[in-house]
Amino acid sequence: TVGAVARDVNGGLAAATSTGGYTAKRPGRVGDAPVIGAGTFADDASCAVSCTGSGEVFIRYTASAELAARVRLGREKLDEAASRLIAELGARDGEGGMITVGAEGAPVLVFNCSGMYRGYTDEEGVLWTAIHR
Amino acid sequence: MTKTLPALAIHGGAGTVPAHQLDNESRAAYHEGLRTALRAGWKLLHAGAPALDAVMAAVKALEDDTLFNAGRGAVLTSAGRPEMDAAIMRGSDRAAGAVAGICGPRNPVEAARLVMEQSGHVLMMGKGAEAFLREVGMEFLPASYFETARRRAALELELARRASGAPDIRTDADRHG
Repeated sequence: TVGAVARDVNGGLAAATSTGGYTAKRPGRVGDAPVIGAGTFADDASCAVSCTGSGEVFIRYTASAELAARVRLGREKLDEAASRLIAELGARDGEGGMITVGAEGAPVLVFNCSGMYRGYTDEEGVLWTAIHR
Repeated sequence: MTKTLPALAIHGGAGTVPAHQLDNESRAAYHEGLRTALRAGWKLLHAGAPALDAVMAAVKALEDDTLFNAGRGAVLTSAGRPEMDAAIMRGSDRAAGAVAGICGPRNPVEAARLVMEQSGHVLMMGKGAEAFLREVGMEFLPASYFETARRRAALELELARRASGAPDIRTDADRHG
């Protein structure tokens, strides 16, 4: 699974996710990637999110919409909410990660497993990439 | 309208090859694939393009890279062929498009955007989605374009394991591609 989240110069947010699923999956099985509010979500009033991992769990817990709701309701800041949520999902066999960006501030990249291929650009456009912790 | 600082983040999946199994050449290839995607998205953001264009450009770059499980290099189903899913969403009006269970469009994320912009729907799946995408002029490639020897080997390994009844000890990378 691959994904991207972005904020443009006008403050607009967007998210995209794309996947082949998992090796030897049953034909017809669909994970969270194409399910809006599970693996992919964007709302300028909260954040843009793309997820990767145990799709069935991310669907059942509407992972990306849950993150956006916690931010929109003002309960938690984006980075706190993302860290807490990915840990909660991990406790429910939801192994994987999520990337997210809000109306301001740096992108947030979190995961609860051995690693996640990931990267982001800082405000000067410097590219940062990583694989393991 | 006040200008905000643009930002971009990407992921290439959370099922990584364990650190001790990743040789320097592979590690470098993954980092370069991630940087290529970041450049594709950042170039647009820096030029003032909408976030939607930036995320699509970044994901297309990852779909074109056989290292990552999407588009070319997608994993194979137990029936031995790729079935791809993708979604895209814009935060200003919550416009969204998604495809599930398709095989043919080089970039499934582009197919998702066509669903968003031209179908009147949010999510389309399987043969119906493929028929719509052909109608709107999307190019279709054979399943062989998407398949790689690495994914075929991972599939054969898993099918043999299932046949033998051995426990699933796959790494994240093999399980999640």
